[in-house]
Amino acid sequence: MNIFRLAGDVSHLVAIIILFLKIWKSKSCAGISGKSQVLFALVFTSRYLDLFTVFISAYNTIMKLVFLVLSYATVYLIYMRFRGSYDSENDSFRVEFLLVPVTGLAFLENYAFTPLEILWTFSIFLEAVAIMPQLFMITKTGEAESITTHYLFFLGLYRALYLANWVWRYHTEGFFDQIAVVSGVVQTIFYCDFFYLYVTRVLRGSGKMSLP
Amino acid sequence: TSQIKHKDEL
Repeated sequence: MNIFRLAGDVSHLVAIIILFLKIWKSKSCAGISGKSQVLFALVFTSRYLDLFTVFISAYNTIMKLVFLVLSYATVYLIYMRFRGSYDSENDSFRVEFLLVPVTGLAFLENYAFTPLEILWTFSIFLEAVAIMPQLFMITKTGEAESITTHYLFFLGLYRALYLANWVWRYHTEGFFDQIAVVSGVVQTIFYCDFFYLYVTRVLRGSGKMSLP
Repeated sequence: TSQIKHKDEL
């Protein structure tokens, strides 16, 4: 555990809590892509199956459980409790365009051809692209509430901090996880355009982020 | 090995 890794995990947790509380307190999921949230729930489910096979640390187990519970609770809020506010019209990204290639890649490129390893690889690849329905929705409607942009900022920051963690681990332990690093770089690149808009419009402006 | 080691990350 190093400072980048810890900061990354905290950033990830903050992002998920921000989104959950936003929906819970406003009793509305307007502007939130339910599809992205289902994909994230799928990411955690397929990655954390090792909860049943290995014990790493109390920190590891607790964080995994928190991520799982919060991701399913968020999906529940969007599709059940506050489904009246769900904007299915604008959440029109075709997720099969992500799921099919990601599944195929996970079978082709993995550390071992075993169910758990393939599912782990699937989760890493899927996480890299899971935010696309949300970004697509913002592009389509042309705006995002500032609280939604804070969520996206912390979610993007988390993987960027993991990149720093991997650089650190490579130099201190010689640790290099090719699948995670390549996917992590791709994932972070998807947020770069958003980071720019976040700094120039949300932080300097305040209020909604609207696209030209 | 790398297969086991990456599992300590979230």
